[in-house]
Amino acid sequence: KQQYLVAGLGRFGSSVARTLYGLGHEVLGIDLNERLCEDLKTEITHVVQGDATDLDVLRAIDIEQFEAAVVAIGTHFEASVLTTLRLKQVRVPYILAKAVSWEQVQVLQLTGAHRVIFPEEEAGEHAAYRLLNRHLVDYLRLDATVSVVAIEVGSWVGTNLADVERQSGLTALGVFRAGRMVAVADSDPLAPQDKLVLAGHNSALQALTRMR
Amino acid sequence: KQQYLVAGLGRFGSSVARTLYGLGHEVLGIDLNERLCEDLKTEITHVVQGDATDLDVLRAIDIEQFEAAVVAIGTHFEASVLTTLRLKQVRVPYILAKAVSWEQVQVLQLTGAHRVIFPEEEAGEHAAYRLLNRHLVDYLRLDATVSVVAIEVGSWVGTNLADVERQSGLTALGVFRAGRMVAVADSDPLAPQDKLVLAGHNSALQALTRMR
Ligand SMILES: Nc1ncnc2c1ncn2[C@@H]1O[C@H](COP(=O)(O)OP(=O)(O)OP(=O)(O)O)[C@@H](O)[C@H]1O
Ligand SMILES: Nc1ncnc2c1ncn2[C@@H]1O[C@H](COP(=O)(O)OP(=O)(O)OP(=O)(O)O)[C@@H](O)[C@H]1O
Repeated sequence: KQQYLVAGLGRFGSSVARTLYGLGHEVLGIDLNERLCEDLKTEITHVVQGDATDLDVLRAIDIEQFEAAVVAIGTHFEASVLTTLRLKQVRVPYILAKAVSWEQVQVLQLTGAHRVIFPEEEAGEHAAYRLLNRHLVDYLRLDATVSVVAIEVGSWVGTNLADVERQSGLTALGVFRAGRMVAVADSDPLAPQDKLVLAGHNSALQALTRMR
Repeated sequence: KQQYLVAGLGRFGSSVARTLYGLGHEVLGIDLNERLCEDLKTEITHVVQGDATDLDVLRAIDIEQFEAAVVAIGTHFEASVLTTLRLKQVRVPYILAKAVSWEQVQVLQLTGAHRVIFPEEEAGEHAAYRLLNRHLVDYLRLDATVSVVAIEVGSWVGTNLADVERQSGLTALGVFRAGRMVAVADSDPLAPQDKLVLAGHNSALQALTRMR
């Protein structure tokens, strides 16, 4: 059971806080905005109304006890950077920060955030891919060039995994059928409700957007 | 080569627009904010400064020609809903909308958006999981209860896939090694840079957050 600090209780911050709490961990949230603090008070361990850039505030909440901190103060650039620097200053072991621009990603990384995310940018990219191929359920990146893709069988119904691999340029990892992953031979016909889990290069992911 | 409309050129909207354009499609962006329009002018096919809720504006941009539209007007609730209703009214075949609250998700679905996403909420959840298990690369949902997980081998190094499956409660789909998916027998030792692609129930995904 670990303790986490979430600085900034906007949409992203409150979602991180609630998820951590729902998984059984202690979560302290801090925000300048009184209403946001009120909203979240009953949903996580503890909420403090205050300034996360203020060293006295951080010391008052016993900052040394925290396993990790999330800086979820996106649009307030100075506050986002200063909070990250403060958390570094008081030696929080792990800092995850949200950015809302590419400049901010770099600044946060250089000021000591161990991981920086830019959710609207990533979500926009995912939405574009899903718009272009309505059968695309989702994808995740294994690294900068290789992704794992989940896709509805679509027009591949009745064909088999060997056909899918040949046409898509992707490697079949498995078939999701009737609520679970099933072992399917390369020549077995694919069924209407199947979802395919495939892996491959970005170029193949892009090629999927030209398929129907 | 298809035409897409993106209404709202904030961080999410501009990301969708740029991704669609980068994949070779024609993208028209519309926003009330002149500066945002200026910023994006050279990056997509065409940008119009205007009100996406205005039927005359939509007709002036030849709305019938669009394959699909994205309503990326998150925080302006009425504009987000009215734009969705207008796009429905002029029969755009497919509408994807961004929401910033659970109420808005439901309203947009009921007013005709074919797909509604709530990126900050989903990103917050993902960030929480990755914070709890630093080896977690990412995960995607196959449905409400089953996910595909990409995870660094971590303390499983030197063990094998049979051990991983037994300890994690997840099914091994493949191993990512040296930049590609490799066939690994259940008893082969896993290497330090390996990333494992696993699938299983949410309960198993949650269990990963208690492992180190
Ligand atoms: N110095 C500070 N100390 C604590 N909280 C702060 C500070 N500065 C800003 N905040 C809070 O951070 C929260 C998130 O900021 P903001 O809404 O600008 O970012 P965002 O990344 O766009 O948010 P969202 O997560 O909703 O997309 C706000 O609720 C704001 O009150
Ligand atoms: N009626 C409208 N017509 C066109 N654009 C609009 C209209 N109303 C709002 N917008 C634009 O929608 C954009 C996105 O809105 P807003 O920033 O409130 O949403 P958001 O979802 O928080 O954005 P982000 O994608 O940056 O997270 C803004 O740039 C705004 O100018």
